[in-house]
Formats: sequence, C-alpha cells, structure tokens
Amino acid sequence: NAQIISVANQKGGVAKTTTCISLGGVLVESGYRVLLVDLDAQANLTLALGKPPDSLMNSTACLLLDGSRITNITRLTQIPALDLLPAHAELIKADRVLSVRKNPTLILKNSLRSLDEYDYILIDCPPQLGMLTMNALVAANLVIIPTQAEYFSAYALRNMVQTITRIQQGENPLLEYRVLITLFDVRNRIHRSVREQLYQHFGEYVFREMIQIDTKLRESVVVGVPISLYAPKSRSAYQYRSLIQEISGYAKKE
Amino acid sequence: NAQIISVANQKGGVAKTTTCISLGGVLVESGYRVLLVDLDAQANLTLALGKPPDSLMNSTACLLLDGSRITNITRLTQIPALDLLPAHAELIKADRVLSVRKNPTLILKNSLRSLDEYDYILIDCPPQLGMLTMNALVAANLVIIPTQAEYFSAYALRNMVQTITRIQQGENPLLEYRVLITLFDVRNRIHRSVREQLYQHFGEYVFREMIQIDTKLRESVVVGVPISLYAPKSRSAYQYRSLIQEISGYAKKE
Ligand SMILES: Nc1ncnc2c1ncn2[C@@H]1O[C@H](COP(=O)(O)OP(=O)(O)OP(=O)(O)O)[C@@H](O)[C@H]1O
Ligand SMILES: Nc1ncnc2c1ncn2[C@@H]1O[C@H](COP(=O)(O)OP(=O)(O)OP(=O)(O)O)[C@@H](O)[C@H]1O
Ligand SMILES: [Mg+2]
Ligand SMILES: [Mg+2]
Repeated sequence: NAQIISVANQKGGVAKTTTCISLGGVLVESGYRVLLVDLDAQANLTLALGKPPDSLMNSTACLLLDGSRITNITRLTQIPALDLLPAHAELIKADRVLSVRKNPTLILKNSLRSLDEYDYILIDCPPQLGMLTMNALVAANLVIIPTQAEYFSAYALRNMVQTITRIQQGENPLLEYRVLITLFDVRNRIHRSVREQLYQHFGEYVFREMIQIDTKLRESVVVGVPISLYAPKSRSAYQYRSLIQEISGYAKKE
Repeated sequence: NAQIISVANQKGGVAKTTTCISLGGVLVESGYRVLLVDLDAQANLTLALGKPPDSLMNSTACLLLDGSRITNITRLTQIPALDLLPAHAELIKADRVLSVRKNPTLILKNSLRSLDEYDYILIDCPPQLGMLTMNALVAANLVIIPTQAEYFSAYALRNMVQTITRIQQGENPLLEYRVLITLFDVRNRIHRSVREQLYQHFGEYVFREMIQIDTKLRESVVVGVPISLYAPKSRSAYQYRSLIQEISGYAKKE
C-alpha cells in the first residue's frame, strides 16, 4: 500500500541524501505519513535529521546484515509523521556479507512489507551499485536518479539505466525510473547544454522540475530539519514541492 | 622510488577524480613521468583522458581481481609522459572477490613495485571505504582527502582519519594524509565558516592551497585533457600548480 521511492545514483555528490530528506519534509507537510530509510554507511540522512548514527542495534545494518526485525527499530525523529530507519557505519560490510545469502536482494522488500502505517517510504542509497542499492531498486515502485548537468554525472546515467532495465526484466517488473536534475546553476553554459542533452536523450523520463543551487539546503542539514521547515519560502522548498506534484500526478495515472 | 599519492574520500562528488587528473597534468608539465591509476568502477579518470572504459582485459579490474600482470596492461594516453591504468565496471565486484583472498589489501602495492619508470603514481578511489580504497591507502606514501567545505563532507573526515590511523598502525606506518578543500566558493558563508573549522580542527594537515569553483574544470574533462593543457592560465590550473609546490616542499622535508 505504501508508495516506495528509492533515490539512487552510482555517481557521488549529486544530492541523493538532500533529495530524500527534502521530499520527506514536503510529503509530511501535505499530510502524508512518511518513513525515510538510510542505506548509506556515511549515514548522512540520519545525520541530517539530527540523530547521531552510533547505534548498530537500532540501524538498517542490523536489519539487512543481522536479520533483526524492522519492528524492533525505533524510528521516531523530532518531526511528527516523519520516521527514520537510521544507518550505521557497519553497512560497508554489506557486499561481503550479503553475497553469500540466498535471495540477498529481497531482504529490504520483505521487511518493509511488515509495516502498514506509511503512505510513502523513501530510501537513500550509497554512491555505488552494490547489494544495498540493489535491495532498494528491487523494493521500489519508483527510483529517482538525481544527476548534475555535468559530464561525469550524465555518463553515469547509462550504467544506471542498464542496471534498472535488468531489474525490470527480473525481480521488479513494475519499477519506474525518472531522472532529476539537481545542483543546477542557470548561469552556467555547461549546465544548460547538458540539460538540453538529457531532455533530448531521456525525454519524459526526465522530471520537468529541476532543483537549482540554493545554499539554504546546505544550512538546513546543519540544523537537522528538512528545507520545508527550515526555509519554507525558499526557492528549493518550492521546487521540491512542485516535484511532489509531478510525482503524485503520474503515480495517479498508473 | 616513485612517490605514490592516493586521492580518497568516502564522501561522493568532492573532486577526487578532478584532483587526480589535474595533479597528473601539472606534474607532467614540470617534467615528471606520471602514472594515473583508476580504481573506480565509474571509470571517470579513464573517461577524463578520452579513453572509453570498455576493455576488461586491459584494466585495473583484471589486475586486482584476476591477478593479471601490470606489465600486460597498455598504459599510454594521448599525453606524453602521462600514463594510465584504466578502470572497468567489473570493479564493483571487488569487495566480494577480494574478501576471500589472502592479504587482499597488498595486491596493488605489490604490483606497483614491478614498475620503475615513474616519478609519481596517482591513484583515484571510488566513494566508499571498501577493498579498493584500502589497497590504495596501503600502497600510498601520501593520501590526499579532497573535501567540500560543507557539513556532510566535513563529517566524513572523522571516519577517513580513523581509517587512516588504523592503516598507519598496521600495514602502512609511513602513510601521511592531507585534507584538500575543493569546490570552494569564496562568496559562500557556509564555505568560509567550515573552512575555518577545518583549519582549527586539522591544523597543518589541511593544505594551505585550496581549489575554488572553476567551470573550466568541467569543460576540460569533456575535451579529455588535464586543466593545465586545456586552460593553462585558468585559476584552477594555477591553484593545482601551487598545490604541487606544497606537496613536493613537504615531501622533501621527509
Ligand atoms: N540544490 C542544492 N544547492 C546547494 N547545495 C546542495 C544542493 N543539493 C545538495 N547540496 C549540497 O551538495 C552536497 C552533496 O549533496 P548530497 O550529500 O545530498 O549528495 P549525495 O548524492 O547524497 O552524496 P553521496 O554520493 O556522498 O551520498 C551536500 O553538501 C549538500 O548539502
Ligand atoms: N573546482 C571545481 N570547479 C567546478 N567544478 C568542479 C571542480 N572540481 C570538480 N568539479 C566538478 O564537480 C563534479 C564532481 O567532481 P568529481 O567527479 O571529480 O568528484 P569525485 O569525488 O571524483 O566524485 P565520485 O565520488 O563520484 O568519484 C564533476 O562534475 C566535476 O567536473
Ligand atoms: Mg548521500
Ligand atoms: Mg571520481
């Protein structure tokens, strides 16, 4: 019943974590009940909600690597209706530990099934195509691929789309994907030209809405709240709000 | 004989690849013979030198995962005196494959030993603290940690320094580290204040030189040459040149 959205890209530093927390904040503002899931050993999503990532027992590492029950993990944050499954540094062991398991990519999907109190579940991924990102792609209805309008990021999309196609043909035939342009600088010639190339190459798979550079996003994570609470009238808060309109618009069509 | 410098950070998008290729270009300009090593499955360093990363047989994946000889890999690029060990997407298997080997973190160090024609060897790492980055830290004399002057990046330094300390106490007692501030925007309040915090917290372990935002760096990778060739009079070319002065200055002290 919950709409599961994964935020993934092998390319580093493209605003995966920032997109996860910002969308979470906007969804809660619209009255939805949201669970954020931090699958990155860096635990930046956990940090961005003001929680120190120091408890292994209460983390996605315990859930995925030790098989502990999702209901044993305390998920409360300081923001009502916005829950979090925190990360822990032990997640760096995921590829080693999970590669010897049976059905290693179904673990997250199966544990999220036992939760029924959320409208949306948002999953933040580390910058690699390992077992953790695979778990997120298999569990999701939609994967958002944040990307900068720059050469290395645009190149990374090839590999991302190939990986997603493989998962659509295998474990998750209903998986949809959309590219989200982030960290966009309207004055930058390269950004404008790469954006055109992305629209030409990916067509309607690129969200019309894009997220421009907004230093308030850098400030909000220090304070430990989403942008919609920290600076509700900022440009990026509005851009993430209209992104949610775009997501729920096409989700209804399905 | 060769000075081995690894460029590493678990945080994604902090200009690891950009720093590697830029330092390589400046060293060659000063008359040194340089080998670049691409350890990232994204193969951005390989791409930035205009080489399509499509040959598994001729890659660091074959070297590290299949034990092929380093002398069998063609290392030429279009730039004289600047050689490259190209990457391949298969590197994503590194953690799984290497974790069952004996001395998995010594593979790179031992294979680089058989080369004697280089003055500098620069190693680009993926954005995770897995087996590939461990190989780079064990092989290196110096590790440069590029970091943005932002919250998540500054937080990542804790984990990086803890990991480096463990390696200094174990496999590589001579390993030195330095933090390099990159993508710096002098007009940005957060950047200025985090930079101050980094100087206070890390002291002389932070390079005095920092790399400011310079869109010419984005352009140079599309053309497939280092910044010192693409835009020799650009601000970032000068900043990377003075960084090399700072590196060779303290290396001589040792
Ligand atoms: N629109 C924006 N404007 C300004 N800064 C931004 C914006 N989006 C993200 N940032 C900043 O850019 C940096 C990279 O973003 P973030 O850490 O969310 O990316 P990521 O893809 O999650 O990185 P990683 O690959 O390391 O997980 C962060 O310091 C973040 O605060
Ligand atoms: N000083 C700079 N000014 C402007 N753009 C820069 C600068 N340094 C790097 N970039 C751009 O920022 C992006 C991130 O840099 P880069 O890819 O080198 O980081 P990385 O740490 O290697 O990322 P990853 O973690 O994915 O390996 C690239 O698109 C690059 O072209
Ligand atoms: Mg992140
Ligand atoms: Mg890189």
